[in-house]
Amino acid sequence: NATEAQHDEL
Amino acid sequence: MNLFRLLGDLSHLASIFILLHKIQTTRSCRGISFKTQALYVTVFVARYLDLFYRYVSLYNSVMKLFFIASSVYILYLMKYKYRPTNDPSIDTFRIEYLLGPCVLLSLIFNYKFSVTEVLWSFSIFLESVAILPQLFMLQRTGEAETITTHYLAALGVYRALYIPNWIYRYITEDGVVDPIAVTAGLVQTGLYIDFFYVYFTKVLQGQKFELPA
Repeated sequence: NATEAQHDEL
Repeated sequence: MNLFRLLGDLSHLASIFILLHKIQTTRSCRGISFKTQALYVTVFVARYLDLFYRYVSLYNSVMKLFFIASSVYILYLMKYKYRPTNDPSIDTFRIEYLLGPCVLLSLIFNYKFSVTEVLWSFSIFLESVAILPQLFMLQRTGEAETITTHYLAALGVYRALYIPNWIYRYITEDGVVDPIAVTAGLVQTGLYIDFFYVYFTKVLQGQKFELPA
């Protein structure tokens, strides 16, 4: 999903 | 993980090592904004709370721990070890003007109205403007030690590299885009444009970083 917060970036 | 993001993260790491090197070798934190450094601690703590409940990768966890630890250590160096070299009278940017809007923005723009998601958004918005007290101080004093400009350049490169990273991810990960991170990231990178102009035209030509009077 485009806006799903994955937060895999730092 | 792609090359842009890896190089961006390495540039971020490098910036911290450059800053530590500057403080240790000159035995001084002159020219460094305590407010900006304190904002970075706030950013990292707010964003990396997910260390407690989400595992992404060993790389991800190690980097998060390093960013929290090193930013706290830098505050310690500025506040205690090299306190006499820290001059608050030129570090005058009013950070409440940054914190207030960032709190407001994170309450409006977030992916879920939960404590951790709002804190994540807050950290993204705050990071985008956290460099302002430092740039303001630079503007005020009109000059900077070369090593300090290398620190800022590495930070700016880190942000700039995240942009091709997002484009690459958009293409390779079937249209994935993080609108909050991208918007704030573009703003953040934009803040470095003036600095980069002087850095490339002066510092990299071997001249001192000096702003026109």
